[in-house]
Amino acid sequence: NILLSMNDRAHYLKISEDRKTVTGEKGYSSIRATYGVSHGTWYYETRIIDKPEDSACRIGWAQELAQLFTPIGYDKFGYSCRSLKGTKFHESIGKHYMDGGYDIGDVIGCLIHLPRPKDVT
Amino acid sequence: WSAFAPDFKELEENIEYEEKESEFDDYDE
Amino acid sequence: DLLKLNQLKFRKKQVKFARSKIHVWGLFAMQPIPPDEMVIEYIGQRIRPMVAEIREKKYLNEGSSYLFKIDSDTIIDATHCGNVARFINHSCNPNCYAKVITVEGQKRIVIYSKQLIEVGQEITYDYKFPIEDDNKIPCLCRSVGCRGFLN
Repeated sequence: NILLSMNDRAHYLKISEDRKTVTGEKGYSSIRATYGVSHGTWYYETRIIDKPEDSACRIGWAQELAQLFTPIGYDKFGYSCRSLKGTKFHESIGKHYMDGGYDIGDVIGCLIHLPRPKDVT
Repeated sequence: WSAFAPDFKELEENIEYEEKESEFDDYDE
Repeated sequence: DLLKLNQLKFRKKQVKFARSKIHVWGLFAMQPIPPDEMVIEYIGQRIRPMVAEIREKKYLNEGSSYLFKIDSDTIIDATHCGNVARFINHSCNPNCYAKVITVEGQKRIVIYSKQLIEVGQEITYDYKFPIEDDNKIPCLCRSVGCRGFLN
């Protein structure tokens, strides 16, 4: 089962008992799942259950060294898509990615394609 | 106060800083 | 908690900021302060450590910063808003000390006197900067037992 990690996160984020839902508050913080991928093509989805009007979230992929007390996409170890305007972020630079962004009820799908390293059988 | 530090705001109590959505961003679209 | 809150509000001492022999501005007692008395609370803006890290880099370019770490989750930033406690200078042999107290579930920084402080005496405490091998900051306190550096 792939779940939200109890350890690999900013400790003040609230996790549901089934570890499938996370709730944030105040400034941006991050959480990762219990599993990661190293090569191949992988896909996951998240649903936005609730989102107050003046808030935003950023969802995507991050390496182990990504900062967890900032949004994903703050440093070079993560890539994210923001709910506000759908902006993509990497190394704290936001670029236009889609029109409109996403909101409550939307399902966000994230696909990653990592080439298999030559020396891995 | 204002003679030495015109931008400084005097407080009686600690205030909680409300981070902006772009707090950690160098550049937005 | 209510007693602590009352103490914070009503038992702070009369102090004023003025030119200091230690460093530019300092805070001075305007009334005699007995030992182990609350002097003043260090007030500013509560921020998270990551925000403090970003601000500290910016403040170093601008000249000075007034960041005080309460715990691993919170820093008080008195650089752009706060009270006169930000003027208190460091001394390796201080007459006050800083303590974190919890009032109504919130941590606060309070400066207490270590010894009797006379009227006109400068208020100082030990900043307790972490020791670093490089980027040493010289200490200007010139007190007995001065360690030579803040860090």
